[in-house]
Amino acid sequence: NQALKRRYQAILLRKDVFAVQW
Amino acid sequence: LQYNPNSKLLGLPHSSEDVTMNISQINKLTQDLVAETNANFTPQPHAESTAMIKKMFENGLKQTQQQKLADALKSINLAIEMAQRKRTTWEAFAVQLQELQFMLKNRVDLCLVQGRFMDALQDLDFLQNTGLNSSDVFIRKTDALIKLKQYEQARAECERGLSLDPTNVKLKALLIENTRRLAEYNG
Amino acid sequence: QSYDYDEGSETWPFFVLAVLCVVLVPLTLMQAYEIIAAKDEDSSSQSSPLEKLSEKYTGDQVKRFRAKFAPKKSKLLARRNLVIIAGWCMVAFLINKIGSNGAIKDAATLLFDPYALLDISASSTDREIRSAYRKLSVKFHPDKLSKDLSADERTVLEEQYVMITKAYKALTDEITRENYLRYGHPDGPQATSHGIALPKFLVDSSASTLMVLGYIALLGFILPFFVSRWWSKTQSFTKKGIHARSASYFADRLFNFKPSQVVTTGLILNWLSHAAEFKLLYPDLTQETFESLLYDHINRRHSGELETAKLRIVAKTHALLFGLLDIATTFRNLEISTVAIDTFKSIVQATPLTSHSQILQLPNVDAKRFEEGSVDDIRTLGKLFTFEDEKIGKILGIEDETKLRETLSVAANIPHLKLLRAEFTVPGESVVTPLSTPHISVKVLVRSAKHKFFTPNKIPDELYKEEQDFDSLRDPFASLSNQPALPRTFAPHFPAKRSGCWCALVVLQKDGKVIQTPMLVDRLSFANLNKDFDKRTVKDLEKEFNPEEWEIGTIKIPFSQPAPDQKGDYYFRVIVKSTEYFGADLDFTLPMMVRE
Repeated sequence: NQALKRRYQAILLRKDVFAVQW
Repeated sequence: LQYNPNSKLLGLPHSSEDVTMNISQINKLTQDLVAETNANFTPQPHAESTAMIKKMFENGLKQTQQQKLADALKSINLAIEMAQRKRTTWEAFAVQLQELQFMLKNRVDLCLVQGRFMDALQDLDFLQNTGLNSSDVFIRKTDALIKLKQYEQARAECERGLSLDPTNVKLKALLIENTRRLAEYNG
Repeated sequence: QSYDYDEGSETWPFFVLAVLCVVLVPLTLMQAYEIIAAKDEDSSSQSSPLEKLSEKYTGDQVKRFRAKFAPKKSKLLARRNLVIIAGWCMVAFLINKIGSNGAIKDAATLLFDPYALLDISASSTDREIRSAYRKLSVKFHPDKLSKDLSADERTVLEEQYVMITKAYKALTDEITRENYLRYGHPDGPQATSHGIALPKFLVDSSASTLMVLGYIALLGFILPFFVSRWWSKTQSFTKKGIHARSASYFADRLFNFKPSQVVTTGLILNWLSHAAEFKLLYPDLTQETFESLLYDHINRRHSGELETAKLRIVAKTHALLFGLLDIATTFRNLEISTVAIDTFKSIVQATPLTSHSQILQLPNVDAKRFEEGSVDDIRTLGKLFTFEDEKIGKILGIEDETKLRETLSVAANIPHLKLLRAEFTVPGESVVTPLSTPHISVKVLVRSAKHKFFTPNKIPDELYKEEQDFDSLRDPFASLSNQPALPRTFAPHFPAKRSGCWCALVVLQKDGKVIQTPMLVDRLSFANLNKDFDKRTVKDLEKEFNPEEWEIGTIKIPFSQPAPDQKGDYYFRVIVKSTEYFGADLDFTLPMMVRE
């Protein structure tokens, strides 16, 4: 469950990273 | 390893991020256990949390019907946040996973409709990462990638979707559309 | 007990000669082979205009670095050659020493050779032996000798006659032949002397302690030293040429990889900066420093006095990235594998990975002007070539005419792959049968971004044909070596000259995971790039397109496992990613139709 939460939290991080990259 | 009796938390200074992560997991579990009032708890999901999340979510769906999409998105986000916070670490994983996936699928559609393609894309990534490989995930993902001008990735996603479901008409249409855009993109 | 030593130095020269030959002959052959191979390598690789331009745009800092660290060219003067020359001189000296040494000569005459005595060939029949003997004995018989011979001449001739008779007996008479075959001499076992093939002074007198010390030094120190040095070297480097500690770090990162981590070139650079190689080179610098140096390189920032250090560690990333790619594909992680290759490109071209990397990898591009200016968001070279030259100059912010021409020449010579045909083939079969060993045969067209686009069906089938003769069936990959090696890459910022390659990854579509380690494609013909065939000038394809003129490249990827045993369609994704340029990649889905 905690790993699932961490992966869900990563969504925000991924948004920023890909926004910059693209 | 240090244990802080009043905060009841473990600590290990200068540890690698893996160890830090494991320790924070243990701390989280301890906190939930300490906070738990009901002595003989079971992995059954808490009924009241489920009810709250459901109510919040249904509210979102109603707003979607009333075409109040922005509010619908907000209430679905609230429902998801509620699930993230309220659910304890020992409530059945399968239930938590399905609940989260179900809510995200709705959130994806709301984001796509409102043109938030990056949000939709990341949610779709999450759904794929957690094992949801149905065709409509590929359809939405390809669509989002095309809107974000990532035609190479869109083609890869679409072709993968077609490998898993070769007769899907929508994916075929998206592939043709994407190929046209790619040709234009490459001059 | 009393050994007699080799005073007349009769035997030790042979011993030393033998040892020398055992060492020299293979060494000489290896060296000769290497020199020939090197020549062949130069002739087979193709040159390309990018090479000269790359030289031209290489900064003097990098030039100085290359001069300092380039592998030493003078193969001929290499130490190994000197050893070979010295060795052969020793051999020559020994041979003439043996030749001139009387003692050896008369010892040689002791050797009894009946065929030589009767001067007949060793394979002659009895009749020939008899006739030869008769002829000789008539000549040498003592009664037949002429009177006027001197006494000692007469004894020599008589002796000669005795030998001839013996030789004849050794070949015909049973007993003597038995003796001859068993002891090498008709008269039975000769006096043989056993000795030590060393001069006396070495063993007996004072020098003997020297010898003993020599042995102790050799066995006690020198041998263990070399063995331990060799062993530590092999222990500390993997077969892929990266340090064992780096490999274990990468494996640890891959093993503990969490889906919540976002894979970007930054993450890969961070992993690279932990490499043991860098620590060995510059023990006083920290991992953060290495990471910032790598970022400096990618953003083309000067690193002050760490410039040389930066260039050295950047040169090292080549092997590290291949090592990481190997480990990532072993862990079947597609995302890390592809981002590792993207990191490779951004290091080779010193250009960060963004959606405009394809344009920014060109020389003389003014990034600021380009970012603001590009109205309709040009992201690919293909798109760039839809404009006229001066318009391109304005978009890229290049005023100078020659610079613009050079930039356009670089852009036109960057190789792009166009997929013509791909299939799973089993040599000698028309379909992929269950449990067969298929390989992936891909027909690509190496084209420039400037070329007018044409659909693959414009190329007639016979151009795809490959000779189905026996050895191509036996080893389908042999025909790949007919293609020329890749020319040098346009990479003026990379510390070393390089020609790069394409990494071919095969991914199972079902679970999106890599199924085998990458196949490196380093032989493809770039002949098509010399064509103009500009998309701005070629109007109608029918008249101006002639398929014969275009070379079709072949890529063959071995398939690491046998075909599935059930009939059906299995989908794979083939990614052919260049380590050198942005935009030169292929990525397509390929069904494997398994049929009876």
